[in-house]
Amino acid sequence: VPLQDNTEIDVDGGKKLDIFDINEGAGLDLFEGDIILADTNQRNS
Amino acid sequence: IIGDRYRWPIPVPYFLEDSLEINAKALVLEAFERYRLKTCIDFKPWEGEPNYISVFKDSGCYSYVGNLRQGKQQLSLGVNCDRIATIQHEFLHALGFWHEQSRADRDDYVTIVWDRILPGREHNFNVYDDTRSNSLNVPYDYTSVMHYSKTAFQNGSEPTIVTKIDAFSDVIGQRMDFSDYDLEKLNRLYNCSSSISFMDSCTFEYNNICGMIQGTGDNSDWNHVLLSAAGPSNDHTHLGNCKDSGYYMHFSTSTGNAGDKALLESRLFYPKRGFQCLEFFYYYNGNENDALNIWIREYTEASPNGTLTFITSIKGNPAEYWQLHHVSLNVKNKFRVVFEGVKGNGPSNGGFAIDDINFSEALCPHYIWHIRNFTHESIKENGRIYSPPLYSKDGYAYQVQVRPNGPADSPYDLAIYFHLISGANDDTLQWPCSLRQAKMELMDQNPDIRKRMSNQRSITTDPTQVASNGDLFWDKPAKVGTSVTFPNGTQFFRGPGYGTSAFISHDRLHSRDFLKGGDAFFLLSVEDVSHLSASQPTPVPTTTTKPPVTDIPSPTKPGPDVPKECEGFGCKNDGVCVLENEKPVCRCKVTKDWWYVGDKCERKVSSQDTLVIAVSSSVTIFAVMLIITLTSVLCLKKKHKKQIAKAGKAQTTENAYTF
Repeated sequence: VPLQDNTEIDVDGGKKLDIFDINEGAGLDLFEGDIILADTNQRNS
Repeated sequence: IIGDRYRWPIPVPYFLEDSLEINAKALVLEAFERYRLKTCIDFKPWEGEPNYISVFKDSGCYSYVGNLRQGKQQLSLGVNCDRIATIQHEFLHALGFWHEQSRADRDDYVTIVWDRILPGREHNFNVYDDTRSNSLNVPYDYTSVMHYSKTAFQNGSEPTIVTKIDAFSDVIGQRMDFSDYDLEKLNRLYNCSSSISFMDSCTFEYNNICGMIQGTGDNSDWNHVLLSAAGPSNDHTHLGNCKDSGYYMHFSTSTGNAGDKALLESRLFYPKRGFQCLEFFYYYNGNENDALNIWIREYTEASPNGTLTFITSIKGNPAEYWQLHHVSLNVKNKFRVVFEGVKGNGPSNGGFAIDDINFSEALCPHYIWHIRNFTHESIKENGRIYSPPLYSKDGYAYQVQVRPNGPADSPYDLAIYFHLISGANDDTLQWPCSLRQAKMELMDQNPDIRKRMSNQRSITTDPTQVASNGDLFWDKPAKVGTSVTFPNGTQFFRGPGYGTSAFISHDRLHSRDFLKGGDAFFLLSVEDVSHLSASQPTPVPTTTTKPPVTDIPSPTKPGPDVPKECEGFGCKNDGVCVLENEKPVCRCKVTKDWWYVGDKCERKVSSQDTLVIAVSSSVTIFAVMLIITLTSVLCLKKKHKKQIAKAGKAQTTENAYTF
């Protein structure tokens, strides 16, 4: 079966994915969406 | 983030882990180039420095904030994180930046609509007061690459962030490039006074013409003008939008004799990297035999007066509009760039004009795809627009497709796709096409390269990728493509497209200088990135060092030296030796799930261990308390019984006396 002239792969799957959408989609619930906290001064009490 | 201890030494050591996708690896290096062009932040492969950024592929895109001095500091670029602005964003976190809307003064500029936020996600909208975050005396930046978009963490379709100035509602959340204020903050934070790769930018707005000089040995001159009778009537910087400004340099070929020359020489440059890219706009409306030659005058000990080397020439095809040109150079000694205008044979009613020069120690794009009158109507009418057929340096033929994306009769976004096409070298090339990265960039035509926020996407060919019909996606276009005909009647094959439907939104396309004078410039390059599939060499880890805890690291100096006291101190498990009250102590490695403890970081503790310790301690404490309570109760009971017994005896005695 030959490919169609308009065969295209959209790496974004037709969506406007921001960093936070990607992380939500990956099941991550990081601090402010994309931050890892390690230091006691940064960690929220 | 406030605290000098969070700053990195410059250059920042990095390690690209094997888990990273090749496209992401190449984009990290590309992002570093953007840092080098616009800041003094440089990056170098990790050579054993005590602290370094390890870029790896986990699920999602994330980073720590600042240099945590924990040795290996991870930064993840997972699936769909291989976008240049995403990488810039994550590295800005690593360099010490929180999100823009976390600023102490954010409530003066945006309103967070709490009841539109997904339940449980409210903690993503923190504010840090000015004891924890410093906005470095830079105004609130709606255009920051570190700002959330208006839809961040929304529950429903209404925005969670409403800008107090309505015009910025769709500006927040851009993921194209650093904003001017991002750069101002970064340059202030790291005390930058210059950038790594930028050399010069010139719009010819001032009479000093950027230190350029009229060359000697010529018989004509370049003129510094606002307009020329035969055109151009406007410069490229302002396109006639600013009255009494908008200068450019003009060499007229409408008078004089064939062979007349005018030399315009740049000021002296002192190269550091050994490769450069010269970019300028030119307007060429003279005779097709006129020429604009680019030369280099290079100064060495052997030739103190400079040696001229011819680089390239622009000749033929005059046109009545501004065009863009790039020249790749590889100069290693002190030099000048020379623009030579030459009048050719034949009549002319014009000449050459040059404007908006940018010069940097960077690589040039391979091709410029100039689309004139790139308006809403023209692109809607044309539907898909394909670039001319182009070749990569190693011979693969390709086209780039641009088309509107979105419902008809509504503002469209722009989609972009990369296609391999059949070419002259197909029989000698390797198929499927393996690990070639196509970089597609819509150029922001701001005259100063440092202020541009160009929109870029890159894709990399994966030789194992399979199309929907089972063919290898990147196989020979004559095998997997469809037959198409060029306007001149030549038939060829076009392979399937790979790209994104969300290249740039309609609003952003019509912002900044993407469509200056209605023209768009797509900068296209295809590079072999197969060398990135090899592992980055791993140095022997350093176990002892003295991190500068209180000093801002100098941007020009490498990382800290090892103090004498730490020599042979022997921190284990990647622990780092530091001086505390002039005595060596170990700072142990810490991760999310486990960490090392002990004087020499000899014991590993995991978060599970702490849970066990916490539970067992609680149980023990409870048991001990219970025993103490029971013992106390028993003792009290016993005492009480004794007292009752004593009291009974006393009463009997008293009664006896009564009787």
